[in-house]
Amino acid sequence: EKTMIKGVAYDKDIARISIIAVRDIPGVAYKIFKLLADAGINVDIILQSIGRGDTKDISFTIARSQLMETVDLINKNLDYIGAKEVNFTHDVAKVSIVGAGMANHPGVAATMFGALADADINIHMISTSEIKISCLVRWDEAEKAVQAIHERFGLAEEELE
Amino acid sequence: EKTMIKGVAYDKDIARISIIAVRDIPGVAYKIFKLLADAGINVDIILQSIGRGDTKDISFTIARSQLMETVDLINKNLDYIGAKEVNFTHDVAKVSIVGAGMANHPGVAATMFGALADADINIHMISTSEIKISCLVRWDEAEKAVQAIHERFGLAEEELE
Ligand SMILES: C[C@@H](O)[C@H](N)C(=O)O
Ligand SMILES: C[C@@H](O)[C@H](N)C(=O)O
Repeated sequence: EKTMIKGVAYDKDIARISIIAVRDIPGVAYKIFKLLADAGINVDIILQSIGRGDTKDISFTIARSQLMETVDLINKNLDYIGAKEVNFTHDVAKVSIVGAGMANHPGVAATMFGALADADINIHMISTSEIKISCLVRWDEAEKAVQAIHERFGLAEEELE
Repeated sequence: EKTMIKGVAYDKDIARISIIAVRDIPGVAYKIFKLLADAGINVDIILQSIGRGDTKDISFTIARSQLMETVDLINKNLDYIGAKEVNFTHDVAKVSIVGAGMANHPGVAATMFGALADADINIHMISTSEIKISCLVRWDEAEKAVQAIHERFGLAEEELE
């Protein structure tokens, strides 16, 4: 199955929030995202990985304009959620390769990560699907990241959206 | 913008691997996924979240048939990668809502997580994009998870793929 890379996209209008050390039991993720939904906060990516011990950290991205409102909301509800603390930054941009059939081509992720590594860009977070590989990088490195990925994949600059 | 939920999917043919405590510096993600790509290991989702201190954990899913081969490969290369250890399980299934325009409807994630919580299903990992919200749950809870989500969203059972 051929991989088709359609293009590279970036979004600098984001902020990243992480809710730290929540109990890893049913209902916690629901509480957090119900709270956000009821407050009209749009969430882009949600990332929950392995955690440590019997707790998890849940990270997500939102529009930069909603960062402080969201941090306040989470902070007011730390006990309700059962979280230790909230960690956040606006020094983040999302850079993505958009394509098709990427799950069967592990080389695509490796190539994208290699392009960023060679440009000395640190990958802060990674989230993928079959059609999109997204990395969070530092906000001011977004353009450099996109250019590095374009060059590594031999994509025309016009595909930058 | 209207959210369209197209259906619920599940994949029980997966295993989850986490590479623990890698240094959070450029080049580490590249090394791992280049190693996997060169060994012909197909990766489905990749998840890298906040980590602790100056290290990160990188998690990913693969076909169950490739679990032991992949764990061996990572274990042989722990020093090369700069990782503390590898953690893995085959007691995992991916359950996903597939739709469109979900980023602007935070209620969709909350509803999915609520359905799982009410069915007493623990969410092990979460990975999302605008068109897909995926949760890793225990392997033997996949069908119960899909049914719970169908019912909560009022979807017809035939949409189960
Ligand atoms: C941590 C959180 O995802 C929890 N496991 C839940 O199911 O809600
Ligand atoms: C942890 C890993 O993602 C590292 N930050 C890298 O850029 O490769």
